[in-house]
Amino acid sequence: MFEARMVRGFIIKRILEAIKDLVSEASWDCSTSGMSLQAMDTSHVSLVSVSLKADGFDKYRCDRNLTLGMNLASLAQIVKAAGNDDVITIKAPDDADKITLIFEPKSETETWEYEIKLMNLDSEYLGIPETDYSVKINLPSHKFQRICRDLSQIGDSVTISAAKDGVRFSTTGDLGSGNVKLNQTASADKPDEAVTIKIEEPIILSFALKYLNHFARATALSPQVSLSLSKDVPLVVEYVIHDDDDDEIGYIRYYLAPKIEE
Amino acid sequence: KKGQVSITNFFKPT
Repeated sequence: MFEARMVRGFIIKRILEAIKDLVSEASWDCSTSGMSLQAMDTSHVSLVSVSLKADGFDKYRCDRNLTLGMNLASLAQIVKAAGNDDVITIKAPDDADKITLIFEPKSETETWEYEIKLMNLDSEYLGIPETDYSVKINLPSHKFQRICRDLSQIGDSVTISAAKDGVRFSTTGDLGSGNVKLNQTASADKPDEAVTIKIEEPIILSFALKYLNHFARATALSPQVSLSLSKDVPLVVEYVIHDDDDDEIGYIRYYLAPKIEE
Repeated sequence: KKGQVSITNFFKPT
């Protein structure tokens, strides 16, 4: 028996919104420690990794490890029907060929129940090597979203360059060019709005804006996002998910292969 | 000219 109940059901809604257009089908791995998912986008340029700790749920029971393969677009479509204040419960028997989703609006006496068919997916798991990144940038997630959106009006790819004087995001296209320079913020009185930049070694790397715009759909999950970069390895864009007490309950990490000289 | 490479160039199946 598997059962996971999330009072802040909007977290599940937001996670699905953040991955459904990037990954069409994927398997959730459920164990006593929580639920996780790893999948590449259809063109195999990026990888998304989601983790939700068992502690992050208001009720969590997993009697034995389960792999729940499903169409994420269908799941997202159903979960979209849940209200932002709804409690969401995911249930599956041990030999499940479907899962049950239960939505309970707060302060109401209704229960909405949906069943979703499961799929057998032969998804391969990719090993992500431990990396000491040369550059780590933490910035407000809405700022990152805006940088990606605005620069994609000009060009298809962004060049991120980080050196002692700050970080620059630049693009060029037929219209012309654009760039945004970010400096570390001085005060820490508004941690959500802070920009912090740690540079071990300067880097210059280019990435497709199309994917970064996809990743930015996770903006509602966290006020801050981190970008980790090293020469000639995939960029990591991480949104850490917190509960009401600000404890970490999970994350979405997106990995994006760089564009390199042909 | 820069070209896009696959994520599988970096991460291998386990």
